[in-house]
Amino acid sequence: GFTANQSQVFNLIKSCPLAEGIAMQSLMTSLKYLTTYDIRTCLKFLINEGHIFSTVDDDHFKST
Amino acid sequence: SNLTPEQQKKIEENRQRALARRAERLAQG
Repeated sequence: GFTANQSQVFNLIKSCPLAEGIAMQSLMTSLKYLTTYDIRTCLKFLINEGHIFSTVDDDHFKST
Repeated sequence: SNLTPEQQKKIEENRQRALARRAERLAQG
């Protein structure tokens, strides 16, 4: 039950092979058509639902 | 991996918390 935006953000996070996860900056670069606000809104939802988590700091994310 | 043991520990703890949260959300329906 993801929206299109949530799905895009989640799939990018899921596909990142880095141990520290994907950086906020990379999400913004890959999703140029979304605003920073849109991306942060998606991240909040995904974290709240337990689909993703922050890693080494609040700007890196991995999927569960 | 270029992560320190402390960073690896933090990531694993955050992962476990997220998994618990996911289970909680699924249980709520």
